[in-house]
Amino acid sequence: FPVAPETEDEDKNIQLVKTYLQNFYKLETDKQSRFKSKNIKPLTEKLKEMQVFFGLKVTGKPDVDTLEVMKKPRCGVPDIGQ
Amino acid sequence: YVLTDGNPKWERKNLTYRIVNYTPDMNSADVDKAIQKAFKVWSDVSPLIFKIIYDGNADIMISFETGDHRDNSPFDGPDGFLVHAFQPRNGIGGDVHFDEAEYWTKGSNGYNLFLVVAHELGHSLGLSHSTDPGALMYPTYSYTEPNEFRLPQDDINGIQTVYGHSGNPIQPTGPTTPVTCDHKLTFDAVATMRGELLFFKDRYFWRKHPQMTEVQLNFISLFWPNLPSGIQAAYENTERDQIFLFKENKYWVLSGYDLVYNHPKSIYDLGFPKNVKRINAAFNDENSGKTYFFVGGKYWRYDENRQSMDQGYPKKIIDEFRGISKNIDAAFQYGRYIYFFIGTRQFQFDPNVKRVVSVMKSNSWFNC
Repeated sequence: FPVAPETEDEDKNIQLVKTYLQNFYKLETDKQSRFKSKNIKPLTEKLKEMQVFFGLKVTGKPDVDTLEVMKKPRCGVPDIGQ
Repeated sequence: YVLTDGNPKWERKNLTYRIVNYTPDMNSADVDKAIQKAFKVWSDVSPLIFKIIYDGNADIMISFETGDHRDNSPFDGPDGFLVHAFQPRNGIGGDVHFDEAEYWTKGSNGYNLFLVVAHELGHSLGLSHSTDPGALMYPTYSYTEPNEFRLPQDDINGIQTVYGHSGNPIQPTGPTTPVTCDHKLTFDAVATMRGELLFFKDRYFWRKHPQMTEVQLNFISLFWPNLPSGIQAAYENTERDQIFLFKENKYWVLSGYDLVYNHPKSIYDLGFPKNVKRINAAFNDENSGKTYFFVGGKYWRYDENRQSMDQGYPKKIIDEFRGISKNIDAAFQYGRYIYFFIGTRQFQFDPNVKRVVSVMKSNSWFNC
């Protein structure tokens, strides 16, 4: 079946969120997390870190305001750690 | 502000920089100027001195790169992330790489090179991203007219924590970001816009929908890059779906997010005498189609239908709006009331009984 647009959007958003958090909040990529220590902060925790940083409502979910910030052009230097 | 993990800093105060290559988007003299102006932003508030060199290795190498440029941080094409810089250290430390896939300019279109360089140099000097939305070191890009740019106080505090003050006998200060629920908050201008309320202050405005709890703080330039900061008066003509914004003896007309005219108009076209240099506040009375302009202790009344000032004005504010003294900051009409803002207080005036019926905090609309 053709992917329903909202599901397609959802997949795109999830990918956007993961890439953003990997780039700017040190979310481990799937490859990395397989080998790294146990203290992997799941995506939700990293998402909350980003929401705190930008003064957004801390939901741990990719809500509209959070996605809007993630789509804004920005500096490539990470927000947490270097 | 946030200092970079490990507090890296340059041990020398004299640093060199080199522009390794140029973007074809701008002429090279404008690139030189933008970068020089960006270094001055930081040298004005710190003991650092920057000198350009034209070959060999400089402390801060500035270049335009595309995609994967062998520093383990490939660029991502247009938009997304625009640029990155490395913290103070030898070798690649301090260097700034711009994504050539972006469109670099000296104006408000594309990405303004001066603003982005100034931000990146903060990283080159040891600053990380700030959580203050008004700070230069905030991660997301926002346009400010370069000639109006002043380094925010948050960034000054950051760089002076790392390197100390400049030798300047007068310590430069910078703008601070207004806090939505600051009980001392005052406004420059307030207007309705298509059912929402716009509260203007410095280079910001809050956007509030009366039925919603959230209030959004934005840069004016985010919506209207060609508007100045420091708007002094504003009102909406709902019939014409236009907002009029005033600063000094000029005004701009908005229709939604668009500027109706590319250039500001003169308030004297509305019929003000030449001795009026600025307007303190304005509101439009939807019922009568009259717009009230407040200047000092007086007010004028303008007929939007005839597009001219009514005769017999100015009159004293106190004569028509009992309880409202002079030097009003802002005013707007909402429902049957007129709201006047004077400093941290807001006066709800009922024109039917011609008196103030309630006094509130200026930011009472923000549900603090």
